[in-house]
Amino acid sequence: DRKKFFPQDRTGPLPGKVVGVLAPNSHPLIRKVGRFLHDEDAIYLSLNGDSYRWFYAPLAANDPRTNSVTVPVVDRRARMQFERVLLLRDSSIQSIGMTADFHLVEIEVNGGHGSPEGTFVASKIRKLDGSKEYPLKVAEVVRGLQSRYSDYLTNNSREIDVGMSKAAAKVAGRKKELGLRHREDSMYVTWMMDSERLEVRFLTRITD
Amino acid sequence: FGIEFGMAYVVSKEGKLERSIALPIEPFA
Repeated sequence: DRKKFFPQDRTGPLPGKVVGVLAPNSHPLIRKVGRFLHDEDAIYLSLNGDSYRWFYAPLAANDPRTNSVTVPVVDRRARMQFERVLLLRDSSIQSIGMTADFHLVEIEVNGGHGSPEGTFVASKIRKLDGSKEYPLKVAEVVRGLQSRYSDYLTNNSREIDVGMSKAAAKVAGRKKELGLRHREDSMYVTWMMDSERLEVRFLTRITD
Repeated sequence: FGIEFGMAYVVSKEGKLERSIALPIEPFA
């Protein structure tokens, strides 16, 4: 489904415990879409083909800050306050034993109370990839697929040229292109909880 | 004007690539 290939502002409710992919906004191919986009160094959670969500995580034990945040829980009439949490970023992810790269994680959402939509507090985070139950290493898989997609683009250069010529005639009413092409590649990474599969989607737009 | 296309890859929890699904080339104005 082309419309759902890259999600646009779609973050449905979350149960009290979820499995998803941590995706760093700092990655050059991360698609900059949706109102849930946050700072350049934010870390997102991605699951079930939804938009990326930024979220709060517990501060490290030796962190002197006292930030607290109030978030809605599944019952929309209720909100909960969490102490000593902060937006998860590249610079703070080491405090939960991970790197600013792609990871598969299990997360307790809002103390197990779930989330109606959007952002939330990850009251517990556990790294899953590379474990006995989840042997895949997401960062390695993503790097491998980036390379594979790059090869796909190279191997399909003729089809791409034909596609551009057809677009010139069909959409712009021209016999040929102007010759100045701009290519933009984007990537979306998500974890499908039901099927327990990682999905990595690449989208390329070439404009004349 | 231009074109848009892509590819989706589905990977098992063991890290095995199971499916590659092409998003066909589509022109846009």
